This record gives sequence, structure tokens and C-alpha cells, in this order.
Amino acid sequence: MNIFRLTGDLSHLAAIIILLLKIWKTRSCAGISGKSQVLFALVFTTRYLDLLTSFISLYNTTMKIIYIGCAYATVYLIYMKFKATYDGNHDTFRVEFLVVPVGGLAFLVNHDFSPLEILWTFSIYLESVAILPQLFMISKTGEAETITTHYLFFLGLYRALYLINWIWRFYFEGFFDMIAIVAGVVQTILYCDFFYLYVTKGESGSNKINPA
Amino acid sequence: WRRHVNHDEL
Repeated sequence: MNIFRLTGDLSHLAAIIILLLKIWKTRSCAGISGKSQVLFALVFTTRYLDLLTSFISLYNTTMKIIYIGCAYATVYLIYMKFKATYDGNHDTFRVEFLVVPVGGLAFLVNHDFSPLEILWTFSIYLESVAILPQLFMISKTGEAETITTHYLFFLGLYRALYLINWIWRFYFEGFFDMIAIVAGVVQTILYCDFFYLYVTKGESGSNKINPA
Repeated sequence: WRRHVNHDEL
């Protein structure tokens, strides 16, 4: 464990908690893409099946359980409890265009052709594009609530910090996972446009960002 | 680099 990975995990946890609290407190999921949240629940489910097979550390197990729990709680709030506030008309990204190619790629490019490893690879590839429905929805509505932008900022920051973690681990441990690194670079690049808006609009204090 | 399959990251 290094400071970049720890900060990355805490940033990821912060994003997940910010979103869950935002929906719970405002009792509304307006502006939130339910599709992205379903994809994240799928990412955690397929990636953390090793909870059943191997124990790495208390930290690892605890965080995985928290991530899975919060992901499903968020999906529940969006599609069940606060369903009336779900903005289905703007959450129209065709997720099958993400899941199918990612599923195929996971079969073709992986570290080991075993069920658990293919599912892990699927989850890594899926995570890199899982935010697209949310970014697409924001571009369609033309605005995002401030709290949603903070959620996206911490979510984007977490994988950017992981990139530094992988540089650190390559240099100090000789650890190198090409699949995670390439997917992580793609994932972080997808946030660049948002990061620019977040920083520029954030300074002007406008409470909504308007991606072009 | 060494390939590894037991993933220790979240």
C-alpha cells in the first residue's frame, strides 16, 4: 500500500458516499444517471467475487463490502425508493454499446482464461467507460448540480491517483498490470473535459457547469 | 515485469 493508492481509495469512497448522501438527503436522484450506477454495481460485483475465494487484508475486504453495499443502495434509491424523481428521459445512453464490446474484449485480452479472471478483466474494462451515461446525461441536460460535480471530481481523481500508484509500484516493486493501467488511462482521459469545466467553472462560483 | 493474477488492489 502507498499513499497514492490509499488516497485514491479514500477519494473513491468519498465519491460513493457523497452521491449516496446527496440522493438520500435531497430524496431525489434528479440529474443522476441510473444507468451509470447500475454499471458501477456490476463493476463491483464482477470484480469482488474474490471476496468468496481469497482474503487479502481486513482493509481490502472491508472496502469491497462497503463499495458493493453503497453501489446497490444507490441503485435501490434511484430505481425503487425515489423512482419518481428519476430523469429517465435524459438517461438514454445505450449501455449495451458498452457492455457487449467490453464483454468481448474481456474474453480476448486477459491475464488468464479463468472465469474469475475474465470477470475481473470485464470489470476493469467496464469501469473505464461506466461513467459515460452520466457524462452523456449532463451534456444532454446542459447542467449538473454542484454536489454532482463534486461526486464526479472525486470519482475521476481516484483513478488518476491509481495511475500514480502504478508508477510508484512499477518503480519500487516491479509490479505492472498492463490491463489495469491501459483501462485506467482511458478512464481518466474521459474525465479530462469534466475536470477542465470543474476547475474553471468552480472558480467562477457558478453553481452549475454547462458542458458544451 | 511479472504477470500476476491475484489482484490485491480494489
